[in-house]
Amino acid sequence: AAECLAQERIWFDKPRYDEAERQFYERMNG
Amino acid sequence: MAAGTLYTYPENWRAFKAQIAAQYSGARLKIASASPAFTFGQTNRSPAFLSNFPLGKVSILMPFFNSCVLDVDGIYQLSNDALRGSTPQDSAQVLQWVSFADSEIIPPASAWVFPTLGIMQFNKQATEQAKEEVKRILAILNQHLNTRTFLVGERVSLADITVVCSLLWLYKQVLEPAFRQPYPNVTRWFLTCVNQPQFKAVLGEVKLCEKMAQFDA
Amino acid sequence: MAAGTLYTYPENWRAFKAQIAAQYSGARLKIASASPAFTFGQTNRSPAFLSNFPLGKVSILMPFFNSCVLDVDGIYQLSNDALRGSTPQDSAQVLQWVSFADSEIIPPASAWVFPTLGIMQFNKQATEQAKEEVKRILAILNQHLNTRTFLVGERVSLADITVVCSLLWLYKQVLEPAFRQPYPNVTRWFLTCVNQPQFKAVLGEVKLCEKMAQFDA
Repeated sequence: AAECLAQERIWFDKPRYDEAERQFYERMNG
Repeated sequence: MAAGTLYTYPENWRAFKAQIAAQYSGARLKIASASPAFTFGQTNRSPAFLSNFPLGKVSILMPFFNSCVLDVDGIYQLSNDALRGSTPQDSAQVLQWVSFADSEIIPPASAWVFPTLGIMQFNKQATEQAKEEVKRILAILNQHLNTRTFLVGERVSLADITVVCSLLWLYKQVLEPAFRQPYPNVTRWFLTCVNQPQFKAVLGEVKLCEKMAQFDA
Repeated sequence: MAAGTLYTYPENWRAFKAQIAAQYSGARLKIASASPAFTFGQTNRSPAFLSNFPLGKVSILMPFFNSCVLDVDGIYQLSNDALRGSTPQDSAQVLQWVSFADSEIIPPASAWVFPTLGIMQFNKQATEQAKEEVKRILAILNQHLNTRTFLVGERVSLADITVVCSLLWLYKQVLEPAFRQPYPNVTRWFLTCVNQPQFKAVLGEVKLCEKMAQFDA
C-alpha cells in the first residue's frame, strides 16, 4: 500500500507557492 | 441507487471516502483491488485503462454516469442528498470542506507522513513547515468544532468523510497526544466519526498514535 | 438572489471566477480591492480579518451564508443551478472539473508561469516537468472538447468558468501558437468562453501570447 501511496501526485510545494503568490501581490499592491 | 465497482489499491485513503459514502447512502459498491480484476501499477498503466481514465489516477469508479471520469473517487456519485448537504447552504459548506481537505490538508499531511512511511526522502525544513501547516489546520477545525458535533449540519456529511480520511494518516502516524492536546474538539470529532458503524466497516479499528513516527530510512 | 462583497486584490484570477459566476447568475456583487475598504497586505493580516477568515486567504466573499468561510472565492454561493449543473449527473461533472482545475491544472500552471512573472525562482527541471503536465492536461481537455462546445451540458457552467480561469495565465504568458497547435479544440473552447459577454465584462480583452514568456529575474 505504501508503494502505491508513493505514486500519488501530491502538490507538496503548495504552501510555498501560496506564500510566494501572496507576497508578490502584496508587494504589487504596495 | 448508485452502484458500481471501485478499482483501487489496498489501504488507499481516497478509496475509503467512496466506500464510507456508500456505507451511508446504501450504494452497492464492489471493490476490485487485486488481480485479475485490477493490479495497481499494471492495469492503471494499460492503454485500455488510460483511454477511459486519462488521468490514470486510482481509485476509479466504474461505471461512471458520464463519459468524462475525472472525479476519480466518485464520492458525489455514490452519495445521497443527506451526504451532499440537503440545503444550498449546507451543500456549499460541504464543497468547501471537501476542497479544504484536498487543497489545504493533503499537501502538508503528505509532506509530514510520507517520510515516516519510508516512501519519500526526509527533509527537515519541509517537515517542520508541514507541522506548522498542520497546526494551523487543526486550529481552524478546533475552532469550528467548538460548538458542533459534525462539520456541516447535524449529522455526518461528505465533509466529515473527506476531512477524516485526509487526516487519517496524521492521526495514525504522527499526531501524538502532546501534539493533539491543544485541539480537543478535533480529536473528539475524529473519534466520533471513526467510531460510527459506517466508518468502522471500512476503516476497521482506528488507533491514534501514541508516539510521533520518525523518518523511516 | 445571492449578494455580497468580494474582498480581493487587482488581477486576482481566483476572484475572476466569482465575478464571472455573478455575471451569469445575476448575483449582486461589490468588489472591494482598494483602501479604505480593503488593502491587500494590511487588511488581510489584521486580527479582525483573521478571526473571521482563519485561512487568511483572499479573495473572500462577505457575507457568507454560514459562519464557516473556507470557500474563499464563494463560487458556489454566487452561482445558480444552471451554473452548478441542473441534473445530478451534470452537477457531479461540474464538481469533477472544478476539482480537476484545482488539483491538476493549478500546480503545473503555477510552476511554469510564476517564474515568468517574477513570483518565484526559476527551476529548469520543475519548469520542464510542468510543461509535460500541461501537455497532458491540454490533451485530456482537447479529447473531451472534440465533440462538445462546453465542458458540461450545452452551456457555460462553473466547470468552464473555473477551468478557463485556471488556464488564463498559461494562455496569456506561455502557450505560444506552436505549443497550443496540437490542442485546437481547447483553444477554440477557451476563445469561445472568454468572448462571452459575461467573461469579457470581468477579464476584458484576453490576448493569447505570441511568444513563450521566459523566466523574469
